[in-house]
Amino acid sequence: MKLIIAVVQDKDAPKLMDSLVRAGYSATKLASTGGFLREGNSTVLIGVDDDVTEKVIDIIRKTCRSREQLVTPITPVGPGESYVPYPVGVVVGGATVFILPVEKFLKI
Amino acid sequence: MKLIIAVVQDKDAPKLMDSLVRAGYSATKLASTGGFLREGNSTVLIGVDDDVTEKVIDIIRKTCRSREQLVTPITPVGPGESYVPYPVGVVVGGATVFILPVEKFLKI
Amino acid sequence: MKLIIAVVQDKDAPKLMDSLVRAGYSATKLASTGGFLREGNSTVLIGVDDDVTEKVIDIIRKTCRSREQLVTPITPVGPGESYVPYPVGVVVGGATVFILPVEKFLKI
Ligand SMILES: Nc1ncnc2c1ncn2[C@@H]1O[C@@H]2COP(=O)(O)O[C@H]3[C@@H](O)[C@H](n4cnc5c(N)ncnc54)O[C@@H]3COP(=O)(O)O[C@H]2[C@H]1O
Ligand SMILES: Nc1ncnc2c1ncn2[C@@H]1O[C@@H]2COP(=O)(O)O[C@H]3[C@@H](O)[C@H](n4cnc5c(N)ncnc54)O[C@@H]3COP(=O)(O)O[C@H]2[C@H]1O
Ligand SMILES: Nc1ncnc2c1ncn2[C@@H]1O[C@@H]2COP(=O)(O)O[C@H]3[C@@H](O)[C@H](n4cnc5c(N)ncnc54)O[C@@H]3COP(=O)(O)O[C@H]2[C@H]1O
Repeated sequence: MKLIIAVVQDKDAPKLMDSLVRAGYSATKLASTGGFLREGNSTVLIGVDDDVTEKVIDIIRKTCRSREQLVTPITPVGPGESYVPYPVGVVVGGATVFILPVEKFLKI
Repeated sequence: MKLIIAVVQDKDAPKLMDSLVRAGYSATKLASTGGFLREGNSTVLIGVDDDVTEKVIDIIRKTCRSREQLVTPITPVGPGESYVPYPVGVVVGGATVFILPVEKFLKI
Repeated sequence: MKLIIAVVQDKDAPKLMDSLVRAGYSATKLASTGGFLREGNSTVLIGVDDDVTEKVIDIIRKTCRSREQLVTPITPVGPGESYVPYPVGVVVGGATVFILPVEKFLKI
């Protein structure tokens, strides 16, 4: 048993949850916030048998995609005195995924 | 040290937190959503010494119980063309529990 | 790769996230609730390379501090029959930190 923790964009979370359920995998979603953009995103917990980890990773790859986001930095990025805030492009990835070992799994 | 992650029904979360505190165990609750029912549930983090893991599991068993829930499926379940949505019973378990190994525990 | 899970006070969460980002570390914040005080706090997930774990712990130490909080206990604490609820001081620590082993880390 492994616990997959995937941080995904809010836009992709419904598609991801739907695809997991249709493929017969259980999952739990938590609302979260990114440290850099300070925007809402989703953290999904998926407990899976060792032998299907790759299948679930494939579902994440198919449903979560990276997007470019325009951000107006708070601190000055350019040279010189006057500071004109202009938007910069930041690419937010499809998913940040941690696979953790599970010592014991119980259904009560 | 182990980290117990328990996904429980919202109805049982207050009783579980109360029982843990009275028994002297610390815990942290996060609001979450189930993938299948799309309903709110609770994810509880409980960091415990190795030797009391079973005691905490017992508290979860005593405070979290399974319930039957009526769900009207979105996709047709019956045979034939016309689709009449009728409710089906789904049993939601008392708790889904992951016990994770902890390399280091710090109180700052 | 390790996954650091830090439960911190809501007052310190913005400073912590800011310090992590400025130092080039990524993090994800989740809203949570403490079992004893039933008050809101923050659970921060920080995936880091093994060799910088201590650096991130230092940032947590510098930005999260313990505070005394007055709590009016629900159950009687004093001797005798009549129960006069009076506030008791509880010290809430700066951070409760779990460091978990990560088998695999993916950016999709
Ligand atoms: N110091 C910095 N300077 C310049 N650009 C920066 C930066 N920190 C982050 N970014 C960029 O901003 C995107 C959004 O980051 P955010 O922290 O809001 O939202 C993050 C965060 O919530 C989570 N995440 C990523 N890596 C993580 C890690 N190691 N630990 C915990 N959470 C992580 O996944 C979300 C998406 O991350 P992703 O890497 O795809 O996309 C990141 C990255 O491209
Ligand atoms: N391996 C895992 N990884 C991460 N989180 C997990 C998990 N197994 C369970 N959970 C979490 O625990 C909740 C209760 O699951 P349980 O299996 O008791 O009760 C389930 C199960 O009896 C049923 N169910 C789930 N998926 C199903 C499916 N594909 N087909 C039919 N019934 C399903 O619906 C109930 C509610 O499911 P829901 O997803 O809303 O809510 C789930 C989910 O949030
Ligand atoms: N092993 C663990 N597993 C999971 N989460 C953990 C944990 N240890 C601590 N936490 C989380 O960290 C918060 C602060 O804990 P701390 O021990 O600094 O500060 C605690 C402690 O000083 C005190 N406290 C907790 N339980 C107590 C009890 N049974 N009797 C007396 N004081 C208690 O109240 C403060 C606030 O506790 P609260 O539960 O509201 O909030 C806790 C809880 O959300």
